[in-house]
Amino acid sequence: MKVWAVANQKGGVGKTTTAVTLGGLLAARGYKTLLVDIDPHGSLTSYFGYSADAVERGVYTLFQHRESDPSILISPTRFDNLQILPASMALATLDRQLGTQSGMGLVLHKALKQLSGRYDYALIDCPPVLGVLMVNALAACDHLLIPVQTEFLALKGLERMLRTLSMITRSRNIKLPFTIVPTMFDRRTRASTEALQQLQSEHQSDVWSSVVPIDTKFREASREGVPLSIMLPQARGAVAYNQLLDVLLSGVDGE
Amino acid sequence: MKVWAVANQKGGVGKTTTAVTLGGLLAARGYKTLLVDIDPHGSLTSYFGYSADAVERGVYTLFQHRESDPSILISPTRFDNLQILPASMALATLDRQLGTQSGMGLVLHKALKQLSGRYDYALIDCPPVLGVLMVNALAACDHLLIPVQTEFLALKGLERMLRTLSMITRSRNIKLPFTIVPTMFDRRTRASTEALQQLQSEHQSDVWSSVVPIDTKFREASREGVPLSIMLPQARGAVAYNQLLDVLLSGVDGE
Ligand SMILES: Nc1ncnc2c1ncn2[C@@H]1O[C@H](COP(=O)(O)OP(=O)(O)OP(=O)(O)O)[C@@H](O)[C@H]1O
Ligand SMILES: Nc1ncnc2c1ncn2[C@@H]1O[C@H](COP(=O)(O)OP(=O)(O)OP(=O)(O)O)[C@@H](O)[C@H]1O
Ligand SMILES: [Mg+2]
Ligand SMILES: [Mg+2]
Repeated sequence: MKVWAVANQKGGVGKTTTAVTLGGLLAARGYKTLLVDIDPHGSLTSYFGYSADAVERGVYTLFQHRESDPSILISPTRFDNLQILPASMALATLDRQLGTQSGMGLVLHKALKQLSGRYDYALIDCPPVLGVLMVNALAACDHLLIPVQTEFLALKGLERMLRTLSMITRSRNIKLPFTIVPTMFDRRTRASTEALQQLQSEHQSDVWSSVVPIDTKFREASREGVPLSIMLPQARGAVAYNQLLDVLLSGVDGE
Repeated sequence: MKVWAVANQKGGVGKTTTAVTLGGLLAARGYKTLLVDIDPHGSLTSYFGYSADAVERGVYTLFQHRESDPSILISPTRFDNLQILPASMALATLDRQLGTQSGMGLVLHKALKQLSGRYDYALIDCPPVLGVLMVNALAACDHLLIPVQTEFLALKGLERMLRTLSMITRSRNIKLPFTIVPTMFDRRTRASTEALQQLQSEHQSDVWSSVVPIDTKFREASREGVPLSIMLPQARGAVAYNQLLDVLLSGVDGE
């Protein structure tokens, strides 16, 4: 099983949309796929019709009862080959509860290891904040996807994200390959095209060579609770994620 | 001094944009305004040209040295009547550091009380996560603004936010008036107009009667580091926030 995490401390850049759309594409291609929601706000969990405040068994249980069998925490979706490990609101208290207790950074990694025979891919949707949950995702994943809106403030935020990343990977002595995914690209505005040029010139080999364009169909898809890649495979946004998936599956880093 | 907090656990809904644009309008109208950035990611701090990882004196200092005089933590902006209490990345560690230590919910409230003679308004920009920082903002403010994107997932997130809010205000025995601000409204898409109708029918008196439309000029303004309300007062987005400000100043709750 390959584990991909989708993270960025900036909010609203398309993390959940990236996890859901790529998850839908992997499932449609016949790969057994698990979506893991570690955001206490539970957008991915709501997307598939579950309510984060009603979830009793999910990611939080992994931290509370470390011996629990992760396979009993998994819920189905309406789509073949696509299952979900849901979030619950209780996750919001995790940082305070754990405090400076050490050794909590590998809880998710160990749980996904136990599940690795059942899935081909696991995609982790992260909250927009640096904390014990994001550290768990970075420690558990083989590859990191960083969606970045093509606009000025988001580029500033990316610098901070990359500095945080190298801080964490250095302290854990791991090398974590990552791909920057330009999202919500609006070719009509100068701010968007200039931000993209800056992103491509500063991060060359770490940036995906194309973009996810602005596509209002994403909003329609989230209302239906269907990944856009399944609802409208020919929509601009779905086609873009399909191209991204081709690049990731061909081994971006020669994985 | 009146204190307004801008909060929503959902990321990317326009919290920073709301704080910056309203702050610019208040300053232009001659009100002495303080913008307070309690988001560890520091979008508001970067907006005005400071770097959250370089900030030495800011909101974090209030929690580390509770006796410190808050007035020495304030930085200027290029705009008359507009100053900023910046964020720093160290804020990300606050939840873990404080752990279950009690009594940390009123640090910001006490600091703003000490500053109340110097400003007419203080606007607090919150991170997209429920934690000790957001609790501080809710305890410090007189009025809460909740920007909500007019789309399905965001409405689901709003229910959770309002449940969290009533949980916190009940435990502190305070009544906190709030206004829901529909943002990024796109009149061309059904998902947007239906979401707005749902928002208005479910939350009647708590929702502002108008909307902030989608306006790509916000991206241009953030690149220039100028509030849109100052850069282009006639831009759609700026005009909308000006109307919102009129409603807020006329005492939404008869404050
Ligand atoms: N390419 C796109 N074009 C247009 N809208 C998009 C696009 N990608 C995402 N969206 C919309 O933008 C909003 C934010 O996306 P999403 O919730 O995926 O971001 P996020 O990074 O997961 O946010 P959070 O920080 O709250 O977790 C949603 O309404 C989504 O439908
Ligand atoms: N009405 C609008 N029309 C178009 N773009 C907007 C609008 N409001 C905000 N934006 C843009 O959307 C992006 C997200 O806005 P902003 O950063 O203010 O959200 P936020 O809620 O503060 O995000 P975070 O959760 O990361 O704190 C920014 O690029 C901003 O320029
Ligand atoms: Mg998300
Ligand atoms: Mg913000």
